Amino acid sequence: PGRGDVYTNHWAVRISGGPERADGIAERYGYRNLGQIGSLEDHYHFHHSRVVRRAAYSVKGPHSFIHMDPKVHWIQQQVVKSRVKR
Amino acid sequence: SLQSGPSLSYFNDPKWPNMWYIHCNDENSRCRSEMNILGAWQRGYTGKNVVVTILDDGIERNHPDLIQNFDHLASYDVNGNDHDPTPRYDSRNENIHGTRCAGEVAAAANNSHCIVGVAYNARIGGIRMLDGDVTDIVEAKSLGIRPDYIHVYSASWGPKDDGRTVDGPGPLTKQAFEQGIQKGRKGLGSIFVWAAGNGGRQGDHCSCDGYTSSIYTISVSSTTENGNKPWYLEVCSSIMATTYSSGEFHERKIVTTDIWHRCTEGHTGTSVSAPIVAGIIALALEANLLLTWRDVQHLLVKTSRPAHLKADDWKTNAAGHRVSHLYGFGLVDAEAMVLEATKWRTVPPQHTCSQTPDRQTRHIHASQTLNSSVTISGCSQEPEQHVAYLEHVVVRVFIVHPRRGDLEINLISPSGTRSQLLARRLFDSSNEGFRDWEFMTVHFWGERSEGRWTLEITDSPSKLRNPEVLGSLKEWTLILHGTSQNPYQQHSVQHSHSKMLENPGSEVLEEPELQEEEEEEEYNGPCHSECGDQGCDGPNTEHCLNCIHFSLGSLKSGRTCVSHCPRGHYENISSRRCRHCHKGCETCVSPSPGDCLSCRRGLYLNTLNSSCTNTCPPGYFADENQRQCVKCHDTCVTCQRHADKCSACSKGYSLAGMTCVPECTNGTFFHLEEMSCSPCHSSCKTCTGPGEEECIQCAEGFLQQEWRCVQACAPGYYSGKTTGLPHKICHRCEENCLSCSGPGTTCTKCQAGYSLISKTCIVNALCNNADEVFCEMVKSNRLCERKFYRQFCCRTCLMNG
Repeated sequence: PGRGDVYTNHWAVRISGGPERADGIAERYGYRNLGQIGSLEDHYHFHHSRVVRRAAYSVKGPHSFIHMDPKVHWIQQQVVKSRVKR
Repeated sequence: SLQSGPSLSYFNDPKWPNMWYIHCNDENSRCRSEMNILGAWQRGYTGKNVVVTILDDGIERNHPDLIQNFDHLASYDVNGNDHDPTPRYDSRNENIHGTRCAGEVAAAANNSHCIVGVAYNARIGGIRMLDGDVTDIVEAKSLGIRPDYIHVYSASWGPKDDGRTVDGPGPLTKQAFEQGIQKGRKGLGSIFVWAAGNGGRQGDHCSCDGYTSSIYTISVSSTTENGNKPWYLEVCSSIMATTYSSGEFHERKIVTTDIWHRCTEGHTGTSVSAPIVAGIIALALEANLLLTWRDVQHLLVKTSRPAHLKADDWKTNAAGHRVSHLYGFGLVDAEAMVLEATKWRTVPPQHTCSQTPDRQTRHIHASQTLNSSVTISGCSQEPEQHVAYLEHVVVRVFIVHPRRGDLEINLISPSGTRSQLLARRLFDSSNEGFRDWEFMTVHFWGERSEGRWTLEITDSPSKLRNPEVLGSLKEWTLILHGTSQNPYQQHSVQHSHSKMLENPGSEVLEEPELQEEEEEEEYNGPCHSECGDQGCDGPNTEHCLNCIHFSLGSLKSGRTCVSHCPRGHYENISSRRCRHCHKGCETCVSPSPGDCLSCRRGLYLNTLNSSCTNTCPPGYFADENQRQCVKCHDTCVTCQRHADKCSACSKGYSLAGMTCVPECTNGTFFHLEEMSCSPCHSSCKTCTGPGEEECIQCAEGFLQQEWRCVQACAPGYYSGKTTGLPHKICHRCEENCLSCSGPGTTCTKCQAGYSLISKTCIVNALCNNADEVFCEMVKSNRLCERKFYRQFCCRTCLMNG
């Protein structure tokens, strides 16, 4: 992430053990599991409605504890990417 | 063996006569049917049973030209999380792009509506993903929708093409690409077609876009009707092929479907080209649905050709492929694609071989070139990695640099082919460098991998920089993709024959005979074929007594016979001697300084007087590749490095970025998309765009306030004249004034919490320590007249008199 980035309230998370386990972890930290990301196995799309929708920095709070969960192999808060039509 | 079908010379779609890039309808106008789409149709290939989807802002699925081929299984709305890709309609028509792209691929034929798609019987879907916050998740989801069902994904978007952005796919999107090519189409690999950037006017380089420079995407560029570089086109080494698009004044345009069930001639840029290639790939897949993702790229390399496309960097690589940084391997040829596809045999598996030269940090000195070389065997010891015949070549670099845009990077293959991985970008002032950035080139396609590779990094400071801050190359890795066997060997006898010619066995047998003969004192053997009728006293060219063609050298230095004179010499026919050119000439027709044909390194051929010079005359630029002074574009007075990168314009034109565009009359501006003068906002006299915040000068009766023109100044502003401007300007009143009568301390009304004292607004606070002595100090130093001290107990002192 760099200057001028816009942080969203969406996260990409890698959890092994299937969608039920992902649902359980999402619920524990207040997220909603929106399902697998395309055809990427073990990668889930989490959404947190109590985190500001767009922010200039990565807001910390109780939802951040998910980063420390040992069942979460990798997690990334989604940043808005500037894309232009050609 | 053309298949019988409907008459293809005429379709009843109203825009069919305008589709000049597919057919000739008028014998009097130029024919630009080199993409041979009609030829592919006539062979019966129209895209049947092939599924293409457009990753964009949605497609109008009930458009009369799309409804027949629309495929809801190839569609999804990632923004709205449902299955309807219909674009969001708004008054500004922001979401027209996907529908325009879709029509080019698969608009239905002979339905009396609009146009005919390149693959007019293919199924077409849309993935709506650009109408919202685009994140790594959104991109990864979009690229991974129904990979076993969708054959071709066409994307005409990317990071900003502003000449300063370096951005590419995030970790999820990278994985989605990899999954697509490994597992998509039941293991044959998804086909991703990508539009190269449109930032030519900003001097952008498509190597800075990680999508179009990915090995998994087919990067597509555009050319104008006459084969010129469109104003928007970017250069880079990852471009694979080209199609026609619009982009030059007074040339014909591309027609396609538009939202609201309409047709348009306003679609331009490389967004035109990616869907055309997607459509042509659909034709090839109909001819052979078993083509892998790499087969499709090989087909494009083999069948695309320079045609009449104008570029000053066309070169033939060591495998015989003609390639350019503007157009890749050239204009696509649909008929050649389907013909090759029908007889194609899958290329051998892709191998990858990487090598990282020593990890020693090396400084990049300003105005110098850093060379780093590595000699490789193409991992010949590792059968699973062995790359003998090249496909994509990637260079991953970690470079730290104070101004990224000053860098130029080239890669030179063992065969001597030079590929420019990055050109200088004047607008990129970032000090972030390139951190594990991957540059990709297709220019070595088919060449052999073994030998010495050289990375060349040149730092040419475009602005004054701190000379103590040096750039440095921390690490670089050469990643070769390709095959261990000749990919085409199984295809034709000719290749087997070539292989036999490469076998040195027969020459080896002859060598001992020559050795034996050289040991004899008196030479009775055969003379070299360059020797003339007087014979020789040895087998080599320096043993000739006279020459059949030309003699090179002098009696003092020794003479030798040559078939052609080397560089720096010309062929004097009457004396059969190689004579020196004038100093600075590389090739010439006489020793005169005005008879040069090409120049030595560092000098440029002035075509006006055929001499070599180190500076080019006005209106010309020094072309490093051709070492020649090349004329700037007609509209430029001066230009830099390219004919169309103008730095000053001819009369009647003005500079827009690096392009000269026609000057428009007052009240209008030049609209680059529409290529015409369009009206400014009513409040502007002159402007740079249609918005009310894009005025340069205000219309009569309007005053300039901040970035817009207004009829009266807003509260907190006063009107005043500014030298050099024909209209008045609204200046901001002094701090904390709600209204004022002019500049300085002329407030007439204050903000809440401030009091008006001596036409100044002073905060409503009292200073406890503002006694007589203190106030005398304030007064004698005139502190209250100075803006910085205005709130400094001034109110208390003034109230106390």
